[in-house]
Amino acid sequence: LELQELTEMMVGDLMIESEKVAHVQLNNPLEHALLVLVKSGYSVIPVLDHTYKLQGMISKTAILNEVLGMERFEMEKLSELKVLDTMLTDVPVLKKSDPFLTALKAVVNHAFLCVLDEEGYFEGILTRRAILKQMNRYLHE
Amino acid sequence: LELQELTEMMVGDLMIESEKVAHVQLNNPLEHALLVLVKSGYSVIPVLDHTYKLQGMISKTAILNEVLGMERFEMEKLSELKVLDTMLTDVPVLKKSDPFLTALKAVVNHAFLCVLDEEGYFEGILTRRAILKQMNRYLHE
Ligand SMILES: Nc1ncnc2c1ncn2[C@@H]1O[C@@H]2COP(=O)(O)O[C@H]3[C@@H](O)[C@H](n4cnc5c(N)ncnc54)O[C@@H]3COP(=O)(O)O[C@H]2[C@H]1O
Ligand SMILES: Nc1ncnc2c1ncn2[C@@H]1O[C@@H]2COP(=O)(O)O[C@H]3[C@@H](O)[C@H](n4cnc5c(N)ncnc54)O[C@@H]3COP(=O)(O)O[C@H]2[C@H]1O
Repeated sequence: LELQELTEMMVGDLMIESEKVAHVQLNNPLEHALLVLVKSGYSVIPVLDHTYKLQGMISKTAILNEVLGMERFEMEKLSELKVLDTMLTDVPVLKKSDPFLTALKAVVNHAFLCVLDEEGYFEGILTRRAILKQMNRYLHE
Repeated sequence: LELQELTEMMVGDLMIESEKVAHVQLNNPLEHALLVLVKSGYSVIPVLDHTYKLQGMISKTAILNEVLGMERFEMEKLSELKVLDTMLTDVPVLKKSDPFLTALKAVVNHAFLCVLDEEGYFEGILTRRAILKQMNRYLHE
C-alpha cells in the first residue's frame, strides 16, 4: 500500500454501511436501548429518527448514570425513560467524500464517527478499527 | 515526526502508567465493579490481584449479561457475584520494550492492551488513542 493510495482513500471506502450498524430510535424506551447495547456488545450506538436522520448517540454509561440512585440502580425507571432524554446530541460527523487524513484526525478523539449525506441522512459509521487496519497495511507492507 | 522516529517509539513511551488506570480487584463484588465502570465512564478495565498482577478484564456488557434474567435486569445479584466469576481471562498483552509497529498491529483488534513486566506485574495500558495520536502527527507533519 503506497502513501498516495492511502491518502486517496475516502470515508465512503472505509465506513460500515448503515444496514450493518446497530442503532435505536428517538422514542424507544431506555429498556429497549439497553437491551440492544448489551445484546450487540457495543458501548455506544447511533440514535436515528423514523426518516433515518441522525439525532444523537446513546451509551450504556449514560443509561446507567440515569438510573443510578442513592441506594441502587433503579432499573424499573428504564421502561419510563426514553432515548430522546438520555442521548448525547453533540455528535461528531463525516461525509463519504472526506479524505483519509480527515478521518484519521477525527478518530484520535472518537472511537467512531457517523457518516451523513448533505441532508443529514445516516449513511454509516467510520470506526477506529477501519483506520488502524489501513495504517497497519501501509506500515507493514 | 520522521518514519524512523515513529518506528523507534516503544510501548513504554506511549502507555498510560498503572497509577492512572482505573481497575478493580479479583474479589470485588460486581456491584463495586459496575460503579467503577459507570463513574469512570470506561467500557472495559483491567482486573488485578492484591500483588498488582494482571488477572483479567471486566466490562459493563459482561456484568449486565450476567444479571439479565427472563423478565428484567436482576441488579440485586450484583452484591452476590464477584469480578472473578465474570471477568475475561484471555487478555492480550504487550511489554514496555515492544516497538511501535507491534503495538499498531495489536490495536487493530483491541481498544487497549495491558502492559506487563516479565513477572506479570501490571505496568500500564497501551490505548488506540496513543497510537492514533502519533500516526496523526506522522502523517500531518
Ligand atoms: N461484536 C464485535 N465483534 C468484533 N469486535 C468487536 C465487537 N464489538 C466490539 N469489538 C471491538 O471492540 C472495539 C470497541 O468497541 P465499542 O463497542 O466500545 O465501540 C464501537 C461501537 O461504539 C461502534 N460500533 C462499531 N461497530 C458498530 C456497529 N456495527 N453498530 C453500531 N456501533 C458500532 O464503534 C466503536 C468502535 O468500533 P471499532 O470496530 O473501532 O472497535 C471495536 C472492535 O475492535
Ligand atoms: N474519561 C474520558 N476522557 C476522555 N476521553 C475518553 C474518556 N473515556 C473514554 N474516552 C474516549 O473514548 C474512547 C473509548 O473509551 P472506552 O472506555 O470504550 O475504551 C477505553 C477503556 O476501555 C480503556 N481505558 C482508557 N483509559 C483508561 C484508564 N485511564 N483506565 C482504565 N481503562 C482505560 O482503553 C480503551 C481505549 O481508550 P482510548 O483512550 O483509546 O479511547 C477512548 C477515548 O478516546
